[in-house]
Amino acid sequence: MTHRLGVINQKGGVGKTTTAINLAASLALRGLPTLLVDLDPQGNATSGTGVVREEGRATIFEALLGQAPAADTLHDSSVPHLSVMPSDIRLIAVERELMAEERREEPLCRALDSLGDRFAYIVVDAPPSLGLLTLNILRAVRHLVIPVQSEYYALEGLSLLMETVESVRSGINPDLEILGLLMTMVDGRTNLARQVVEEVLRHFGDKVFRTVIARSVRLSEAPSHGQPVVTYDARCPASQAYGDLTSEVIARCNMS
Amino acid sequence: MTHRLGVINQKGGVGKTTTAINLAASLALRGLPTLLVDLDPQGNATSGTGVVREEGRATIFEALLGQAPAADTLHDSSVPHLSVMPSDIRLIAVERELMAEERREEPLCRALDSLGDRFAYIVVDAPPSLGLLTLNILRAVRHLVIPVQSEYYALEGLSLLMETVESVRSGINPDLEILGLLMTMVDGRTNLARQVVEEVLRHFGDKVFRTVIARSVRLSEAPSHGQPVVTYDARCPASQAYGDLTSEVIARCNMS
Ligand SMILES: Nc1ncnc2c1ncn2[C@@H]1O[C@H](COP(=O)(O)OP(=O)(O)OP(=O)(O)O)[C@@H](O)[C@H]1O
Ligand SMILES: Nc1ncnc2c1ncn2[C@@H]1O[C@H](COP(=O)(O)OP(=O)(O)OP(=O)(O)O)[C@@H](O)[C@H]1O
Ligand SMILES: [Mg+2]
Ligand SMILES: [Mg+2]
Repeated sequence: MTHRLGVINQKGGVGKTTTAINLAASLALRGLPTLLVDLDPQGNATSGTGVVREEGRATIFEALLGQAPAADTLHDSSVPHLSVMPSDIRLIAVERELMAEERREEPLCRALDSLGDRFAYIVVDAPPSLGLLTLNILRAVRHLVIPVQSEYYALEGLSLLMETVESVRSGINPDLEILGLLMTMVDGRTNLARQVVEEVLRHFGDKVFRTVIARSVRLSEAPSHGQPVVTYDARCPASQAYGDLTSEVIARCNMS
Repeated sequence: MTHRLGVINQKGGVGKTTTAINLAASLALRGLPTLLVDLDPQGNATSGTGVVREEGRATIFEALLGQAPAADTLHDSSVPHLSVMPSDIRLIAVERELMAEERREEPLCRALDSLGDRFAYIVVDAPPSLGLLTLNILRAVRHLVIPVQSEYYALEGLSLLMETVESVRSGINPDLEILGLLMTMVDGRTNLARQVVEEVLRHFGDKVFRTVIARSVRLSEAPSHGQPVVTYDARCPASQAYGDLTSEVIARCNMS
C-alpha cells in the first residue's frame, strides 16, 4: 500500500517545494522507500535535492504522455531510500499537449499506478496554479498537505482551493482528503503571523498540523547546496520541525 | 503616449503584486493617471488596493474575449488618479477559451489599445507562470519590471524568463524591453541575500534597479487594510523605497 501525498497551493512562494522535499527526505531517513515527484516546470524540487537529470533518459513529460514507462524516469538522490522523478521544462506545454484528450486529468494517476507498491510514500510537488498539472495531482493522490504562509494574501486563496478540492471529491477522486494545513514561514514576533495562524485555526481546527514551520534562514540556504535541510543541517530548528511534521503525517496516514 | 509596464516572474511569491500595486499607486500619487491591471486569477492586486468588483459589470474576462469594451471594466480606487481593472476568477479558463484562436497572445493588447491615451501609465500584474496570461502581457507591454526575491530558487528561474523574453522580442513584440530587475525581500543581515544580490548584479549590471526593497512587515500588513503601503504608512522605509523605485522607473521610461 503506497501513501500518495500532494503538496499544493496555487498561491506562489508559500513553501510547497520546501515542504515536499523535507517531508520526502524525512520519510526516507526513517527507512521508508519514498518517491518525490516534481510536477512543477520550474524544477525547484529537482535542484533542491541535488538531482541532475540524466540526458537522453525518458522524463516525466514522456511518462505523462504515455510515451515511456514512469519507472524509466526515476533517479536516485543523495538521501538513502529517496528517489526523485525530476521535472522537465516541457511540462509547461502539457496543457496544450493534452487539450484534445478525453480524460486530461488521468496521466499522472496512470504513471503512478504503473509503479505498483515499490514505494511506501509518494510526495508530489505542485506548481503555483490550479491548472491541469495540479488537477492531475488532485486526481492521482489520496492525501493533500497544504502549506499556508502566515501572510494575508495566503489566506485569500484558501477558499478557492477548498472549493476546487470539494469539486474533485464529488467528481474524479472521491477518496481525496485534506491530510492537513501546515503553517509556514511563521515569524512569531509579528502580530500579522499570529493573526493569520489564529484565523486558520478558527476555520480549519484539527485539520491544521500541530507542527508550525518558523521562518528560518537555514531553509533558504539548503537549496543552494542541493540538499534538504534535514540532511544539510540536521540539528537546526527547521529540521526538527520537519521531523515533527513527518511524525504527524505518518500518524494521520495510518489513521485514515 | 501611454507607458505600459508588465510586472512578471514565473517564480511564486517574489513580490510581483506588491511591486505592481505600490508602483502604480506611487505613479498616481504624482498626479500621473495610472491603470493597474490584475491579470492574475488569484486577484491579489484587486484586494490589495481595496477594490471590490461591482457585480453585474463586465470584467477583464469578457474584455479579453472581446465580449465587452475594456473601458467598462475600470474601477476607481481609494488612491486619486489610480484606476484598477479587477481580476476575475474565470481568468483560469482563458487558456481553454482561447485555445482555438489564431492569435491567442493578442487579447490583452487589443483591450489596452481600446483605452487610447487616457492613462500615462498602465501597470499589469502577472500570475506565477509562463502560460497564456503572461504571454498576453509580453505581447501587450513595452517594458518589463522583474521582481527577484533574494533567494536561491529565484535565481534559478531567471534564465528561463530571459529566454522567454528573447523569443517574444524576436517574434510577436520586437519593442519589448526589460526596464529593470528589482531586488525584493532583501534581509541585509543574511549572507544568502548578499550573495544573491551580488550574483544578479554580476549577470545583469545596469539593468538592476539601484533601489532595493528590504524585507518589511509593513508591506505584508498593508494588504489586510486594502491599501498600498505608500498610503497605509507613507513614512515607512518600504514606502520610501517604492517611491525611489518610481523615480527610477519614470527616468528609464523617459530615456527609452
Ligand atoms: N520556513 C521558511 N523560512 C524561510 N525561508 C523559507 C521557508 N520555507 C521556504 N523558504 C524559502 O522561501 C522561498 C519560497 O519557498 P518555496 O520555493 O518552497 O515555495 P513554493 O510554494 O514552492 O514556491 P512556488 O509557488 O514558486 O512553487 C524559497 O526561497 C525557500 O527557500
Ligand atoms: N519586501 C517585503 N517584505 C516583506 N514581505 C513582503 C515584501 N514584499 C512582499 N511581501 C509579502 O510577501 C508575500 C508575497 O508577495 P506577493 O504576493 O507580492 O508576491 P507575488 O510574486 O505577487 O506572489 P504570486 O506569485 O503568488 O503572485 C505577500 O504576502 C506580501 O505581502
Ligand atoms: Mg515550488
Ligand atoms: Mg501576485
